[in-house]
Amino acid sequence: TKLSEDKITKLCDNLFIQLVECDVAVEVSEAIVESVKAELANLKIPRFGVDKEKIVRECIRRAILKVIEDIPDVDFMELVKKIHEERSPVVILFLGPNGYGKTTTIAKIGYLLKNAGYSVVFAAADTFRAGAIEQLEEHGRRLGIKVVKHRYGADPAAVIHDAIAHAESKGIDFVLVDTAGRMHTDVNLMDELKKIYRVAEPDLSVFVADALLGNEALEVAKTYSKYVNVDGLIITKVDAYPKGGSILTFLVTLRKPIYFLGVGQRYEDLIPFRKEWFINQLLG
Amino acid sequence: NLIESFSKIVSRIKGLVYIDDETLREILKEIQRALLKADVSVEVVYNLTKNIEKRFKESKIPQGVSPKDYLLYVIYNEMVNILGGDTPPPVEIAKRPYKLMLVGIEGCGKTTSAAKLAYFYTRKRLKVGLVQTDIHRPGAREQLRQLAERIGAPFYGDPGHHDPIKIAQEGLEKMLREGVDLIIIDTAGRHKSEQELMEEIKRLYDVVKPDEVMLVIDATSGKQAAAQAEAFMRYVPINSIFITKMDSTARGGGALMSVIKTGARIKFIGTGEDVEEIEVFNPRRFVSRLLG
Ligand SMILES: Nc1nc2c(ncn2[C@@H]2O[C@H](COP(=O)(O)OP(=O)(O)OP(=O)(O)O)[C@@H](O)[C@H]2O)c(=O)[nH]1
Ligand SMILES: Nc1nc2c(ncn2[C@@H]2O[C@H](COP(=O)(O)OP(=O)(O)OP(=O)(O)O)[C@@H](O)[C@H]2O)c(=O)[nH]1
Ligand SMILES: [Mg+2]
Ligand SMILES: [Mg+2]
Repeated sequence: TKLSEDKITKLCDNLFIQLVECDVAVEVSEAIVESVKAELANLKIPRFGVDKEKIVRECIRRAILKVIEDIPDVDFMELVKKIHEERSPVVILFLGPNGYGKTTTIAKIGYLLKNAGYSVVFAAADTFRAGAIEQLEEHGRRLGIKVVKHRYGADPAAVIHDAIAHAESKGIDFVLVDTAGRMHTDVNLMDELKKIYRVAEPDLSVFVADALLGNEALEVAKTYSKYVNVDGLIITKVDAYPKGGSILTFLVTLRKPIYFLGVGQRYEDLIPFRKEWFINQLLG
Repeated sequence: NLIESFSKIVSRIKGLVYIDDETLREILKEIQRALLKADVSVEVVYNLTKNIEKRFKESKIPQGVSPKDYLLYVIYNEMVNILGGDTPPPVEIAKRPYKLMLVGIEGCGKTTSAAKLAYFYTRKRLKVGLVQTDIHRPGAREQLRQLAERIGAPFYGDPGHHDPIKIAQEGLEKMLREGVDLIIIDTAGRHKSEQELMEEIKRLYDVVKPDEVMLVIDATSGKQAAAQAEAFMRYVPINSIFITKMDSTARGGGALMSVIKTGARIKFIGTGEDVEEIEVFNPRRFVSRLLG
């Protein structure tokens, strides 16, 4: 037997509220609910001997996963291993708006790569924000990773160029580039990012955002993707908000893989992202 | 409240037309969507529209105004009132010396806002000192020290021991000796699941005894802002709010929810990364932006 239209509307309304309450952007929630509606309309439930509620929940879960099925769960270490087999140093650019955890995440990735036996250098290409260079330097000290830096106010592209040159001459495997946080509404900064991207020619461009974002995630995603190519994402502060709906907003809008979730402020607080795990988490 | 402001407006206007049920429902749906996109919580949105629907069924609105604009105006006024109405927030520093402590989630903009507040009050002819008690984040001391230098404000930070309480005490002593009028105490970012950090902020509060605790909220955060504000309140009082990153396109519903949860007034907003990019909060402008 099929679900009644009334029942489907009720399920969809509840799903919409559930998604929005977890901060999935309104437009993204609406799009997801439309897809789920189509699946529910085709759902056939046996009349007897089954847990109807369970079948419906499973249909909803699968429908949401279907919306993001073309986005792979990437094994980051496998990915960088493959890139490194092609060329060295591998240049990874970290970018994103203010305060979401780029610098801390770079340190975490540096920690991960060093533990895997690679050599790493940091490029302090945030030459703007107070204390940015010292912050990265302290991470470098703690991790035993060299930091290539210039002075505050220097051209970020020049820092990157120097870091890559240093890595090439010393045979270092990875260059992790820290950039200044920038608001997507600041055209000058977004143009600067475009220039940095062109000069750095990164092997990977990683967008860093936090799990606390509300509907603004949609605007951020749309604008950033207009200026630079994003290969993958890292979403931080998931420990503060495990159901962070912005994760789904970014997946649906950017359609790029999420490599990791940041789950704390220590170097080891980084977990690989798995779509199924997250959707189960979101749907409770 | 919502009902009162509505009837006040109605009594002042001549000429009324009916809104039928269907039109009302359509308009409310539109308004709901706008509020949800502004990060206002589902509960508040649905209660608000339920109240309006109940009240406005078969009622009259003024002629010459579209029903939607009229209902938006009612909601606008209600929200402005929640945010403190037309009286500007009290930003004068009443007593000297005055201790102001900033708290908030990681990365929301506390350190930058501490410097902005120092800039703001320095321009009002106060002697403002900055104290960095954050020993967790690498470079935190240096970040605030550089900002303090930029403004010309006295600064105190971790001289090497790793106890925020000790730093705060020594910082306060130094600032009081230097005859500082306003002492701004920056703290490490923290969220409600970081139990030890939440207990630390309570201990810091008990020792510092600040005259005011200002919660710093990132305008781009969604509904977690209110949940986190509520959690902070269980450890320290929240007297005022500073909303950062208003130069984004975020509509600030999360901040509005935090006001409702804490009962604290929004005093300032941050509109950029520079120390001068601070404004005294204006409820009317904030609400028109929220309502899109
Ligand atoms: N709880 C938690 N805090 C985090 C996480 N990632 C980063 N942080 C904290 O967030 C704050 C900001 O981190 P940064 O690394 O400075 O952020 P950023 O993006 O480099 O900031 P800007 O360079 O100023 O744009 C710091 O206090 C970090 O410790 C995380 O996964 N969980
Ligand atoms: N565009 C913009 N950026 C801001 C604003 N306020 C702060 N920032 C930026 O947000 C980032 C984080 O600011 P911080 O002052 O380091 O934040 P914090 O709360 O002290 O961070 P933690 O100490 O790690 O918790 C920095 O890049 C700031 O320049 C604002 O109003 N607009
Ligand atoms: Mg940074
Ligand atoms: Mg800080």
